[in-house]
Amino acid sequence: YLYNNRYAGDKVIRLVPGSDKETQALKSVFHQLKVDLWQPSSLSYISEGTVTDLRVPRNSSRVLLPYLQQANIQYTILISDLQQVIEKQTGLRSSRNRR
Amino acid sequence: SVPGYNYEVYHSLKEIQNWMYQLNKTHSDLIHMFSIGKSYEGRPLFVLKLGKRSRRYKRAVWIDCGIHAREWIGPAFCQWFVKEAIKTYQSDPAMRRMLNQLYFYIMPVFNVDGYHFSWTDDRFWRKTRSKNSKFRCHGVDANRNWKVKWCDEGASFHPCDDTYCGPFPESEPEVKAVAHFLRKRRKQIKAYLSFHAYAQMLLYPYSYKYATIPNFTCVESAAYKAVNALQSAYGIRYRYGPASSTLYVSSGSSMDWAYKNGIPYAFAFELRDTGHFGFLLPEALIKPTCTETMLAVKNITMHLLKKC
Repeated sequence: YLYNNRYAGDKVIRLVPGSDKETQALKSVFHQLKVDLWQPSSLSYISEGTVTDLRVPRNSSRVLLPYLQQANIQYTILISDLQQVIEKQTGLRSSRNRR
Repeated sequence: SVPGYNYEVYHSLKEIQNWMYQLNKTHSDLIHMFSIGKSYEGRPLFVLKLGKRSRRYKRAVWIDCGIHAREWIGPAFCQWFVKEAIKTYQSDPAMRRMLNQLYFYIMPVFNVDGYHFSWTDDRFWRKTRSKNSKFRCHGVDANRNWKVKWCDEGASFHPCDDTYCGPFPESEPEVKAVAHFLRKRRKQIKAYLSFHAYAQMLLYPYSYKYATIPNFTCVESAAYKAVNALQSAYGIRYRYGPASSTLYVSSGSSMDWAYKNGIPYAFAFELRDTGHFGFLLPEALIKPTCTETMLAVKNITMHLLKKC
């Protein structure tokens, strides 16, 4: 596997805070979980209505996704298993490597 | 341009540097490769000077890719641009005019240490790889380290943050080297283009404040024509406008620095996509993304050659 399979089970999710209250709650949980923001590039940019994409490591998603459901914060899963997409992105190369 | 080199896959730093060496050897009439310095980890910072060699004074365009390591489509575009320029110099009147009348300084990978690290260790690394004396975190955001409103809104003083502005402006050897090069040639260079991903946007100054640039009409019309040219290829829409209001406020960016340093046309491209694949844009989309972006860059260049 590429990168020693370190992204297996990681997800990329998208959410759009619907209120300032949600924004503050999300910033706090993102900070604790050390999620990797894909866009925007910093927590300070997140506000009501900001399209927010983040990579959630496998073990963090077991905490974050139930939290979002409980808080009734809508989210979309853009990539459900990051390792698979990474392998596909440079498909040619990884098969070359394997060869 | 380089037999057997596949422009529709992503390449490691080593492959890209070998590609530059090859071009420098086989196309010396149009290409000259040189280094403007060393990265933090000691790698050369290569630039390709593209254009018909001439004793006559020629204006220039600066193009950099790969300021943020994980945005791989950027370096892929820089390679694509060079390939297309060489391939169509004889057959395309517009490209021939561009290369006869201008030089293009092209830096295919700005953040060489970070790009290498994104191939070997962390696919989603963004920053440089400089070490911080106090914290265990590595790296500075090379697009927050320029001496323009440094470390103000939209940048972080914390070394572990992705938008860390660095211990001081131009602390990063990569930023210092490019700033030095551009400063020395500020009279010659008429456009600064920087390629990032992802968001499908064409941005121009200012990033660090909500204000209108003095030559807004000319820059706005260049951007408007460029995104229309881009859309004509596959119907992909790019938003365009001042970075502060189109994307978000950020200080210490290369685009603002280039503009404040006297380069009248400064743009930042946020290439495909809008998040379906994000940084993992598949190799199958390299060709359409680069083809449409070529139209935009040619449009901006032709705008430069006319009087606005």
